[in-house]
Amino acid sequence: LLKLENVYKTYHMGKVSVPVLKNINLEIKKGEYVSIMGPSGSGKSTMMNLIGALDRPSKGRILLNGTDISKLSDDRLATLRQKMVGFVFQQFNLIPRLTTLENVELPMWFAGLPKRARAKRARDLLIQVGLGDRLTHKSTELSGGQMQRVAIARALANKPEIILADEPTGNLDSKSGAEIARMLDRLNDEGKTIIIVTHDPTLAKIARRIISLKDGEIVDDRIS
Amino acid sequence: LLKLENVYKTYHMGKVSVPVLKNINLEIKKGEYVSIMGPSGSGKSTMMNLIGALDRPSKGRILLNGTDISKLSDDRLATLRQKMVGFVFQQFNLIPRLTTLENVELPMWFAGLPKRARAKRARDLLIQVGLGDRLTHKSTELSGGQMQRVAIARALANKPEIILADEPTGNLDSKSGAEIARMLDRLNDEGKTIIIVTHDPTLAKIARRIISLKDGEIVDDRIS
Ligand SMILES: Nc1ncnc2c1ncn2[C@@H]1O[C@H](COP(=O)(O)OP(=O)(O)OP(=O)(O)O)[C@@H](O)[C@H]1O
Ligand SMILES: Nc1ncnc2c1ncn2[C@@H]1O[C@H](COP(=O)(O)OP(=O)(O)OP(=O)(O)O)[C@@H](O)[C@H]1O
Ligand SMILES: [Mg+2]
Ligand SMILES: [Mg+2]
Repeated sequence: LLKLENVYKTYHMGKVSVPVLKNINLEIKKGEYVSIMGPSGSGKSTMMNLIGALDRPSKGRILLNGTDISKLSDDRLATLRQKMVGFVFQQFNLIPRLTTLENVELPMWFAGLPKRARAKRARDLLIQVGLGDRLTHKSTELSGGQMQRVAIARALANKPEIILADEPTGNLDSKSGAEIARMLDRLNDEGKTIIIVTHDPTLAKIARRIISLKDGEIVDDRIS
Repeated sequence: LLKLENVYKTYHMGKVSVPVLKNINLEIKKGEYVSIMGPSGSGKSTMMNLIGALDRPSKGRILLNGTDISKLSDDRLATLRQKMVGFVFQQFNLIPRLTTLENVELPMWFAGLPKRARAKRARDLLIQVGLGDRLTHKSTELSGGQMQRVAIARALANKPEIILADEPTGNLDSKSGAEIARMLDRLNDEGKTIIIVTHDPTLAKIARRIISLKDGEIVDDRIS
């Protein structure tokens, strides 16, 4: 499903080059449940952004279902992403002035779903993550963990084939975190491909495969 | 040092009232190390904002060193806060366009410290949290865990008596998290009062006392 070939990512800050990902070679099959772990600053979110087609590599190729996504135009990339990928951001990236419900409806509105269908689906997803009583709060009127759960619900709005979750339980107590872990497990049973970055050992344990990053390189890749 | 008497906090959203903290009674002595735990949405950050004088209660009193802070003007509150309190926010709240170094210098600039002194102190703090090689990055050019560490360094800039940290290790791997735990422990040995909100059992274990919140009320308060 997903293949990274000799991928490099370097940031340029004036004269200084910051090599953030080096020589990444990785293959992820459809339906896998992969956990990406590693120290703070090791390149996990950067790698997730490349996988999720939100960023382009400096060198190397990324293939999604056989298509070289580094060759696609921004428009075609956006359409592909909208159909196939659900992304939970480390910083949530909710729209501040919209309500919880509106934030989760937004991807479905872009996908052309009619109002009644997207309102119902948004509501169902928010109830699933325990936010049924926070539908009309603006996203700035939520707790940190509530914002995180809205971000999770939003990522699932368009029933994506691939779920990319960057530290989805960092702001959750162990009980809420366990509920999210179960939810991801169920989605994986339904055939979805799950790639999570996590420091949470509970979440990593459920994954079938653990990839370890260190200083921008893959240092370990094992079946857990 | 700190006393909350019959504190209530209610948000009003149009006609709806959302009672978020109810009947909070709490005393924290100078030099204590307290951990606040509880489910997502239970009111922990709200309580921290009241303790840190960033918000006012709907009912009840908050006394800091015997002064009723709910009676102070905004100006006097800001001065008191600047001198006594270091706050690590759950969402970090860094200034996007400023560099790592500038973000940590900011509180010292407000406190009137001269350039050389604040540049040196900012650099020392950032090296302590492992960010010596990220001094000139803008805060938007950092990883999640790096932003969190800048927020921690910034909270310590003015050598505050009270350190309030709202989930300071949520985005950190276990090794970086352990370093922060050790740092807070050392500060507590130096006599600083530490109040942390955390879901991280490693961090909670170091605290001497654990206060548990549930649906806006204190349901447990014990020496750990
Ligand atoms: N401005 C607001 N208006 C209305 N409700 C609010 C507002 N801010 C927070 N809340 C509500 O207050 C409750 C407590 O929020 P708080 O941020 O204190 O929770 P928390 O315990 O820190 O949770 P978490 O562990 O998820 O960070 C939440 O249910 C939230 O929806
Ligand atoms: N725009 C940028 N310009 C320069 N350097 C950057 C930029 N964005 C990220 N970096 C650097 O790239 C490195 C990797 O960042 P990344 O966000 O991928 O780390 P991470 O593994 O997700 O860390 P964490 O666990 O803290 O979230 C970091 O050292 C960071 O400072
Ligand atoms: Mg990250
Ligand atoms: Mg909170």
